[in-house]
Amino acid sequence: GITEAQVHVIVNNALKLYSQDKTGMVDFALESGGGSILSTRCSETYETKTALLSLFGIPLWYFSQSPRVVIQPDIYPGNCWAFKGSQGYLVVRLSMMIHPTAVTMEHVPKALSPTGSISSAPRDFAVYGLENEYQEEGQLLGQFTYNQEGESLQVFHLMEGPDRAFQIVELRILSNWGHLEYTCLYRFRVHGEPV
Amino acid sequence: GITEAQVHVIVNNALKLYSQDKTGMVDFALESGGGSILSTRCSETYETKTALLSLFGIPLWYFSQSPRVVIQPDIYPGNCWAFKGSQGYLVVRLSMMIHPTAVTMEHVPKALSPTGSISSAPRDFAVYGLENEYQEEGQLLGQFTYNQEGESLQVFHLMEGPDRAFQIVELRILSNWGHLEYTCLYRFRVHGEPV
Amino acid sequence: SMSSGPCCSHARLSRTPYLVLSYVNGPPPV
Repeated sequence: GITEAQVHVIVNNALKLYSQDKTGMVDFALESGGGSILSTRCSETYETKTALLSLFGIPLWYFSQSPRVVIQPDIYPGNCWAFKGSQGYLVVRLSMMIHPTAVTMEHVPKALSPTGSISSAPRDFAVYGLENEYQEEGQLLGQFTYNQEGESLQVFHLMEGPDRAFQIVELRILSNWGHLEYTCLYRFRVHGEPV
Repeated sequence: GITEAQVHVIVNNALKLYSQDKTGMVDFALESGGGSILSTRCSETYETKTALLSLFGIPLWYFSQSPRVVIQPDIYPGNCWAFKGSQGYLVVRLSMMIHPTAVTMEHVPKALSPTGSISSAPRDFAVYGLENEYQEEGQLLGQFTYNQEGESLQVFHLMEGPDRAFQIVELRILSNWGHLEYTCLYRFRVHGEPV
Repeated sequence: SMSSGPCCSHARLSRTPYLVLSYVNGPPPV
């Protein structure tokens, strides 16, 4: 048995965690907090020429989501960055130098996907720590699999250590869940302890 | 003991309140609802020249959050207005003339702050009702302290009365929680009864 | 439907230019 007061405590704690970006952990990749995308170090955006912006009836340009959306919190359907095929990468400069401890990968919930599936979701991916933005091969921090049958938000804990701290992190997508044309990244977070 | 049905009711009510802007009270300062910042009546924004926006590799300008973010609901880390030092003020034109009854002060949750602290949060502050946007000293509606150890969202009830109604409210920050350079305001709300 | 003419020609439409945001002087106020 459980009392009403205990239920209130459980519910309030759950809502509190929910309101703390759902994880209660600092996201050092978040753009508004100081994270940024290194636009010279990412796969090319999959351009669909599908979203046309017009003014006074005059077509202006086509709109595609840029890689910046991967470090923004809005994960409504479509607010993702798409690259061609199932392999791509993205380099993020964190808001500060940290000892990375975990990453979070988030995709639109399957229930909200207009196609009914999330085949465009990343599957196997690897995370690297880079000394600087020009380093080609960084230190592997972990390799993981985003489970399309799992929760929309999945947290992955990095391997023990590293002793080294990083401010630049590379996300390398190795496969997706079946979409033949592109892979979509909704939100990627990096957690850790500031130096 | 408590039944499963009762638990469902508690949970649903909690979610309902959460979805009602967490307070279930009208916010007459909210920009989308008709509130606005009197930009001629606020402290100078603390300019850091840190967020550089570029196009085609050409630097365009530096970006800083304007005071308008204080009446917008996004409180992710960084989506705040910063003024220099620990004392500043902001004047808000409410969406309508009201008898103010309470204000809400909100800051980013400490758990999400990249610095690990919320020393940039306001501490002592006062709220005044102004007859018009040119009035220098309005009527003091209350003086309060935002508690950095408390909830991220704190509601403060104004003194009994006033009999008078106001459409213009001044928020005066008197101190912060220790940050030497600036104070950040994430969101300020004004509640009350329409005239 | 779009009217014809050079100012509306598809050939002149390009991808959205991406605004790039980079932090050059440390983190923003938080």
